[in-house]
Amino acid sequence: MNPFRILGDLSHLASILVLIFNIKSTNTIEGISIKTQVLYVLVFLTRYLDLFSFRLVSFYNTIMKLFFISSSIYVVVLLQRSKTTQAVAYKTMLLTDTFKVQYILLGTLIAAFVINHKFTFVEIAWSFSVWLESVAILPQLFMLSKSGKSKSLTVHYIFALGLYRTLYIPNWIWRYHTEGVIDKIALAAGIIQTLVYSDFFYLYYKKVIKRSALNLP
Amino acid sequence: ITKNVVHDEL
Repeated sequence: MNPFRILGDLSHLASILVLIFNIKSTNTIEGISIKTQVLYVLVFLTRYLDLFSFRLVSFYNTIMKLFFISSSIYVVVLLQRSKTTQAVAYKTMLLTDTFKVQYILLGTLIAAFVINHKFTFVEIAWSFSVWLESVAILPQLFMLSKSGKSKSLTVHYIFALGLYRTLYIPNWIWRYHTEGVIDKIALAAGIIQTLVYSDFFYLYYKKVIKRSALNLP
Repeated sequence: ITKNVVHDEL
């Protein structure tokens, strides 16, 4: 375990908690793609199947898995609940959240069957999960490119998400030099994810940060 | 057989 990975995992968890805090405190879901949030739940559920095998890696690893699964499910619950509490915003979300996730699911499923560590259910599910995580933000990216509004996607959320991705690269470098081991599939998916995220951040910067700067009185 | 892969990263 190295500081990059711990900080990366904590900022990943922080990004989910910030999103929950934003939804609950501002009581708005504007700009959030429910599809991306559902894909994240799928990422955690398919990746953490080893929780059921009780071959626990470590206490930290187990407790964080439980945190990730529960907090990401809670985000989706909050978004679903806004169907009643803020019906208009919920309808707007469904109207603008139009990315065809079928393509992502099919593509990542094929990738999982072709590229995995071992042709077992758990390993194919794990591989599906890392490929899925690398493209899960696409619905959110397309929604942002269309609407440009994003009250709930605050800079804190974007920063924490970016920090998580960024810190995983030095973590892999550190592990390669200290343990001489590297998970090639996680590395490949992680690089794709970092590229997709940087595209998302560029869009966010253009759409939200520069636009709000223009609106200054 | 290939070693059992242990994923210790989240």
